[in-house]
Amino acid sequence: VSLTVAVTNQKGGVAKTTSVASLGAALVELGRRVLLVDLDPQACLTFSLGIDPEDLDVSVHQVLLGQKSAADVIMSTDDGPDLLPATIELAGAEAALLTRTGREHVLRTALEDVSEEYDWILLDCPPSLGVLTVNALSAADEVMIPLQCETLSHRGVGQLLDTVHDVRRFTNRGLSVMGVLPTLFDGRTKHARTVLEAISETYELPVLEPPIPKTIKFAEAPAVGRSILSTARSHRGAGAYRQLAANLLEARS
Amino acid sequence: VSLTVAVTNQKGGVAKTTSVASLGAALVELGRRVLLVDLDPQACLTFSLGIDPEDLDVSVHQVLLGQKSAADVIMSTDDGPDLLPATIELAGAEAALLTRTGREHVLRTALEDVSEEYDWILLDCPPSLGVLTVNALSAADEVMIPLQCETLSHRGVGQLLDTVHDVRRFTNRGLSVMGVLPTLFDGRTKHARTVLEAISETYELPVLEPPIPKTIKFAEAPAVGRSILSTARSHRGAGAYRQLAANLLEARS
Ligand SMILES: Nc1ncnc2c1ncn2[C@@H]1O[C@H](COP(=O)(O)OP(=O)(O)OP(=O)(O)O)[C@@H](O)[C@H]1O
Ligand SMILES: Nc1ncnc2c1ncn2[C@@H]1O[C@H](COP(=O)(O)OP(=O)(O)OP(=O)(O)O)[C@@H](O)[C@H]1O
Ligand SMILES: [Mg+2]
Ligand SMILES: [Mg+2]
Repeated sequence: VSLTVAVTNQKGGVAKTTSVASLGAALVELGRRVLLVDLDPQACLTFSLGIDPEDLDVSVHQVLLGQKSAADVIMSTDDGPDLLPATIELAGAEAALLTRTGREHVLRTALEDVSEEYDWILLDCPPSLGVLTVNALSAADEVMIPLQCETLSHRGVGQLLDTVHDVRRFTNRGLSVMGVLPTLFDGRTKHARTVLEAISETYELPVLEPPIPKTIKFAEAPAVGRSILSTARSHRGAGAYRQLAANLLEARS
Repeated sequence: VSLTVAVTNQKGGVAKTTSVASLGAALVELGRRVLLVDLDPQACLTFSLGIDPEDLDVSVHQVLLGQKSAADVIMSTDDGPDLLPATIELAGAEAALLTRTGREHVLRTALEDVSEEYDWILLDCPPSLGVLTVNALSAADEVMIPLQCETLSHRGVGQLLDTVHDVRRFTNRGLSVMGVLPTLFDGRTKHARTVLEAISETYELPVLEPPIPKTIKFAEAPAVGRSILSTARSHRGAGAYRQLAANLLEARS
């Protein structure tokens, strides 16, 4: 039975996309069947996996609007996971869904048709708490919050948890918070550790391990269209996501 | 006569907010009268300048909806610039403005009342190309594009320039692109330089100088509620924004 994880944080540039791509690849290395869903109109996940969104005729946009089934749009990737890709058309989804009853449920409904075929479904959210993120939260079993442990990330956590709370009340009772994943982690100073402890205590959130270290190797991976597990396989950044995947599998068993 | 600059990039976490706060403070140090406008519902600029958005009863949200004048909401900051602050209410602006004729012009109209009092007005945009960013582009004389010179930033530039193009055609003929500002710049490897050259050639964009170096000092500033020009005044990060301010003033004279 599949586990669906919304990878969510409305703050920009905290490695949501990088975490979905890398964790997805790591779970495939460990033999799991994985689907990644790109919910960002900027389609960074799609691009990072070697697919040019401008070459696509259909994307998750048509699936959300009920014009295509997920199975018709899902594609395979060189890294191993399957991908439900995004294109810039998704920018119109918010307006398109605005007046539709049950607009928060369209992703959940679409994924029900394919969830049997996967062990893990990871949802890459855009940097906002709009209809796309609410759809992800309404479709998910758990929320993973990538967190760059700097002062400005502290503020967003409360707002995100308020949204999770609303989703639990109104559209998805079963949603739980898996925890925060410390990303872009700079272990050289106390600043990151201090911010991480403050957030985890203030909001009583589990902290996933290990923290993902800040390393330039990550910036190079999207240029090749592969995750860091392929571009810098023996590097500590790849190792951290492999260890995270192993930890998540162990926690689930 | 004032110059209004939209600091825009739909990619998250590329130092839009940090650039607005730091450049604003640097222009004040050089004797200019400066207004900063926070257009992000996450209100990171407001928070970075030492103001808790949750303490505010009114914000730019009421100004955009025509319920308050900008002059009624503008406040002063310890760093020197004035601030038109944001609160989470702004998240509702998109929906609130959706059906309003001329919704792209509400910010421009609001700023006309106060522009006489300032030499520079800097607009901090959220990580999206929605109605708030379009308002900023429609109100601005120039666009500054903070750019983290990594592969994933390359993709967004084309989309952003398409939006600028549309705004020039439909709502603001006078809009021009000031250029890209390299931020979070890691000069130790060739990667950043390579990406920067590729972007500047592909899109024929001016590159503002100097690049802003990646340094942990920036992460600490928001905790104090002051810009880096106050928290690490003699550090090279502060120096870079001071040099940028001087270069912009020289270019204008
Ligand atoms: N551990 C890391 N070390 C160094 N750079 C990283 C790391 N993780 C991600 N990056 C880089 O940081 C930038 C932001 O990462 P990413 O795009 O994954 O964040 P995001 O949260 O998905 O952003 P957005 O909010 O725009 O969707 C990218 O250029 C990425 O390559
Ligand atoms: N030159 C720099 N060196 C190191 N860290 C920096 C630098 N500039 C900004 N930062 C940090 O990077 C993070 C992202 O910066 P910032 O919030 O200004 O980006 P943004 O583009 O406004 O993000 P968003 O898209 O979420 O609005 C913040 O934690 C900030 O303190
Ligand atoms: Mg992303
Ligand atoms: Mg910002």
